[in-house]
Amino acid sequence: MRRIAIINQKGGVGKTTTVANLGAALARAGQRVLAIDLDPQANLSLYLGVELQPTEPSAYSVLCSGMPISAALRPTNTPGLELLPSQIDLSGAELEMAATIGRETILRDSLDTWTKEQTQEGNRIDFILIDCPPSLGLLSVNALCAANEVMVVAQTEFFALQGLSRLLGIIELVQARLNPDLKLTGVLASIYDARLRLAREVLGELRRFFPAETFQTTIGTNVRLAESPSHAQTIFEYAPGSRGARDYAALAEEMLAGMEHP
Amino acid sequence: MRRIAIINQKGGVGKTTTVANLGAALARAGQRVLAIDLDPQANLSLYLGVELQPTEPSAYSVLCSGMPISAALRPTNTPGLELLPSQIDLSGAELEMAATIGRETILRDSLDTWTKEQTQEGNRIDFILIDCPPSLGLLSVNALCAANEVMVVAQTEFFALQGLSRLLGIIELVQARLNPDLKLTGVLASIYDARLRLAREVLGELRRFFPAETFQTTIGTNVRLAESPSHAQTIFEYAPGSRGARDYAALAEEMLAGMEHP
Ligand SMILES: Nc1ncnc2c1ncn2[C@@H]1O[C@H](COP(=O)(O)OP(=O)(O)OP(=O)(O)O)[C@@H](O)[C@H]1O
Ligand SMILES: Nc1ncnc2c1ncn2[C@@H]1O[C@H](COP(=O)(O)OP(=O)(O)OP(=O)(O)O)[C@@H](O)[C@H]1O
Ligand SMILES: [Mg+2]
Ligand SMILES: [Mg+2]
Repeated sequence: MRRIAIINQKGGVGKTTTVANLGAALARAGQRVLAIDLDPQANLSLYLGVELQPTEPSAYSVLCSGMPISAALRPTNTPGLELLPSQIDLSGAELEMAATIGRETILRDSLDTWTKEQTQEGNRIDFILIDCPPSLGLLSVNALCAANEVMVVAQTEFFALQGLSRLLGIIELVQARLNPDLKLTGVLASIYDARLRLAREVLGELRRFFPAETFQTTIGTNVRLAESPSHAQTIFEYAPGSRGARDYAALAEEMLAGMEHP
Repeated sequence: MRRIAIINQKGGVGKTTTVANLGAALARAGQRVLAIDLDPQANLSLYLGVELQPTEPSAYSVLCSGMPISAALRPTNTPGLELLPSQIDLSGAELEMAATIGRETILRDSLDTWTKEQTQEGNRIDFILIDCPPSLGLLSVNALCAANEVMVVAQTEFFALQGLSRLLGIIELVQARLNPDLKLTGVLASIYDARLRLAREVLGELRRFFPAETFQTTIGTNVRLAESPSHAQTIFEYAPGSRGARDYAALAEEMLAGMEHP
């Protein structure tokens, strides 16, 4: 089972768009996928059609009230893609967890319990994708401890590139102190406009610094991707013939092919 | 003196790009401007050519060590534009301030002291622009308490629009409990691609919901704006003839004109 933290502390680089549509692409390819919304702004949950009221079961209940994951899960419109949703209460989570012993591994422990249950019930889980907020606080650290892989979503512009060294430092710290199994396995060039020299230069930099991890697939700019969340539909429901759909399907294919020849 | 919090909890909507270039435009129009970087990721500081080491005087020193603002200020390449910079220590600030009495008004008190000093020394200060991180935590609340105006930077896409009601709720809460003088005076359509129907629709929604506050000026997509930070230059140094330069100059003009006929 691959547990992947989708991360970049820079805002608006395409993390949520990636979790929603890569998750859907993998599920459409027959994989069983759990998406986890760890952002108090709950964009992923909204994208996948789940809009919770405060106090409804959510990632917050799991992190701060010890609720089992199974009690907070929601289905989505894509068969095979389940969601652990977020809602606004999660904005208090980092403060509440701050004084808790083992505060960085709360999500990991819940996830271990849940995946064990699933195995016992004969349910296969192939992918867990964790959508991180634009910060490197306790929520993102919980994601890095619960995951065994990191995918950095890198918008092909300056500020998103500039934050990478700090992100890599945090990953190393987590590897050293909390989660030796964590591995950077993917760098995804997102919102990539190939007509712009800046974008091509940044992509070149990514391929140079991360030759093994940078995906062949790039996610090009496609307004259909920006439109789809307002319809609470993934790109495959909203615009199945679009470039955005092709790109995320290709990314899923690349990730699955990589598993047959590790 | 206008103290403006430039805010939107959604990531990557153009807050930093706006503070840097609007600040520069106002300074070039003869205004005296203080820009405050309240984001631990310090993008604004980098943009304006100030890259601090940890422990160097910064917004963190002002918020958590009681350092006077004057001791942490830096000049920029634009005469009339000064910077209170950020650096990575600021990522610990929200946790450190959490238990402090009066934790929401630390910035306001420092700013009141500094502006009083400036007045006594015969220095005019016309604008204070505060760059907020992509969250509505203690740093953003400090900005809302220190400011008397709010400018919402709204990328013309779904998620940025979707977060507005929560943002307005936080502004009302601050008005009610901490800062009755705070007023929403500007909504700026940013990263606006007029060719896209989605963008035009979102702009229409903004003008409908905020008829008085939405600026006539929109900031169009212009790759020169995305390129300029990598050169640590504002748009006026990097590409003075560009659309981005014209848009931010027009925004400054609109804000200054509005002051003669309030
Ligand atoms: N490939 C793309 N083409 C066009 N627009 C895109 C693409 N990917 C994402 N977007 C749009 O860009 C904006 C930012 O994307 P998204 O919200 O997924 O980023 P994020 O990293 O999750 O942001 P945050 O840091 O705020 O959580 C959204 O309006 C989204 O619809
Ligand atoms: N008008 C524009 N045209 C083209 N690119 C832009 C424009 N405005 C901003 N950008 C680029 O879009 C990205 C996001 O902008 P910026 O960093 O200013 O947003 P932000 O709201 O400060 O983000 P964060 O929430 O992460 O602090 C940056 O790469 C920036 O260079
Ligand atoms: Mg997101
Ligand atoms: Mg910013």
